[in-house]
Amino acid sequence: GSPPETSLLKSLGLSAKPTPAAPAPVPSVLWRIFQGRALPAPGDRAPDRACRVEELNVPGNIIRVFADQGHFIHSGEPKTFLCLEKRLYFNFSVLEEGEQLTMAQLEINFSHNSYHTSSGGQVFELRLYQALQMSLRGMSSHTYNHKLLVAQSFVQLHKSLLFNLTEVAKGWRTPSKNLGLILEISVGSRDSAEALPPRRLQNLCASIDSFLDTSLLVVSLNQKQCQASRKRR
Amino acid sequence: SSYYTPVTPSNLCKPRRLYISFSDVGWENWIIAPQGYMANYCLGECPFPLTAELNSTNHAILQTMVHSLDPEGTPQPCCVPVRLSPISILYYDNQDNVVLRHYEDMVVDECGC
Repeated sequence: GSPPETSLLKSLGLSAKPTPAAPAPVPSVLWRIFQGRALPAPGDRAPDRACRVEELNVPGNIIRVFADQGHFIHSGEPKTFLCLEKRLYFNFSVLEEGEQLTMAQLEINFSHNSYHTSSGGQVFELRLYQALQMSLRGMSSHTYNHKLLVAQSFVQLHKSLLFNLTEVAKGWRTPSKNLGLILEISVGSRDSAEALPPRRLQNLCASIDSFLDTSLLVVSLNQKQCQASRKRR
Repeated sequence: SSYYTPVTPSNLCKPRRLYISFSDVGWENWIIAPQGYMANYCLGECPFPLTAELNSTNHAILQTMVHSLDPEGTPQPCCVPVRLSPISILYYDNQDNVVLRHYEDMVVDECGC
């Protein structure tokens, strides 16, 4: 951009004019917050938003929804009790120096309409690992050096699952420590899945095809902006 | 013997309407919302004598007095924003992430001398 434009963008906290390549739809949570701010209810006193995101009840003044840049390790026809295995990666290089991360919430979205009747209330197991060491191509996730963060059961009636990853994400500010996550979804336990006929297992895993996407909601606090507002008041 | 030129009310320092359209500045490709907003700006004179309606600082009052005595050497006080309000902007960054950011001091609500 021209020097005045560059200077303007800098004052808005941007190093250059963004050029989005493949912009995704705006997450509903951000629309809701934006519209609540743009059209406050009559009589509502505008809260001070320079230092706090009231809508999420955390300190901060920047909300980002990071698109997942990870790839599938395994999906489709099940070879084991695992239906889906995916690396999740969120590029934190866009966070500026001086920004303090105050909240990170992972959302795993399933398509609500594609609830598969063949799953018949089947319970799935979800495990989320933090990758601690780079893996080589072709190695299974079980050989990764990884740390289990979440293990929980769910039935596929949920539209989305939310996980608080604030403490894990704080470490991702250091690029060499951001090796992402491994998401595994399986049909029950290994023992119960092995007891199922292969066709049945295949059908159950097919219902997980409604797996849509994952995103990470991150709130951060730009100290400079917050301090300037406090000082003025 | 002060130098005094009458100023009509329409020339007095006050907020004027200004709509900023992000497409006019070529930012429509990455700013999702709003498409523009009423930013306003300040324009008008801060004449002698300054009245309370002109939101004048003590410094402006004294500068007006000196200006009235020496119009060539001392300028009139400036008409500037004295109260601004924030807006939130929803945009895409370079990684295609969606960002909602709060920006202070984006809308001129009141002007003063």
